[in-house]
Amino acid sequence: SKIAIVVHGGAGTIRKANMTEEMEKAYRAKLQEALQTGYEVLKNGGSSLDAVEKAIMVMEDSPLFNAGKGAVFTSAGTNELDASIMDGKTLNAGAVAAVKRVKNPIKLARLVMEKSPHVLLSGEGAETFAKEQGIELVDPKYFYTKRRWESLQRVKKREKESHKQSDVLEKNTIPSPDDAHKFG
Amino acid sequence: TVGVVALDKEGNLAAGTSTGGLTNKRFGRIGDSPIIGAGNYANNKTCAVSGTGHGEYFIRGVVAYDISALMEYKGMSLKEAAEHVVMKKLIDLGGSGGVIALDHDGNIAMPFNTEGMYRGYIDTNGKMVVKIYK
Repeated sequence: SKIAIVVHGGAGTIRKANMTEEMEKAYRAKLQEALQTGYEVLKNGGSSLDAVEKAIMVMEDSPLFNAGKGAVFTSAGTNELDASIMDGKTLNAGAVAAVKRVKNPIKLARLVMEKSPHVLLSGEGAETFAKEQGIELVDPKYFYTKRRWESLQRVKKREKESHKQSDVLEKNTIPSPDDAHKFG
Repeated sequence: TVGVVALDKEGNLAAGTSTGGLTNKRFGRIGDSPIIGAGNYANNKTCAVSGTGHGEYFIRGVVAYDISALMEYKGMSLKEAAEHVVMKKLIDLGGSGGVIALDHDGNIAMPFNTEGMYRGYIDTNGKMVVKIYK
């Protein structure tokens, strides 16, 4: 009876040069906590589904990762969360998309799998189902983190600048009536 | 995005993925995380997979299911299948990201084609490893 667990907290441009010692320590500690939480479940004879749910909740409750509390912002300045879970024994699966008030979307995904005839619920309907199932809903402000908000502002600024630049390019490349003949 | 795959004492595999999406996303965009087969998949016959990366490419490549399918239909090992999908197929599609995967024997694969991936495991010997960079 072998047990094992693997976790990830996202991939991308993660460079040592951009990481402070403190940040790295925090990430490592949270990944360890998620692993140990799931492993405890498995060690005590719990199911792989329980281990997955509990370990993911540790990361959803942390502002470090882009899930739950640490979710990034949409263009509208809101947070939209998605999650899914799958049982390898039965091939049953559950998922939720674009929920805005569910504290732990992985819990809701599991309830979709186990308590509904569906696989994927989205938006308002998913939240109605969450209410029916007694899942914890939070004020959307719960998902606000300064770091993610500032990240959205940076992206928007870059977007604005690139639009400005393409306006200039367009003005410079569209021929004036005098030059029009040169362009056929 | 975060994800977990696990193997329990009964030999059952499970996979979960959760995300806050993409910064500045519009139009009700949804990525691969809630799409079974794209960002998440589990099958006791083969493996459990959770992905993270550029969602559109994970959806088009049916990445998580593809790893399982290569094991089931082509007899590839977990490592071969996961490496092939992430380091070849996903890159050929133009997508970036990685996966964590675990098979029914407790073998682990964590390939990624980006600069880093927050990742870790506790293997069948109880050994814990946490990594961030390449």
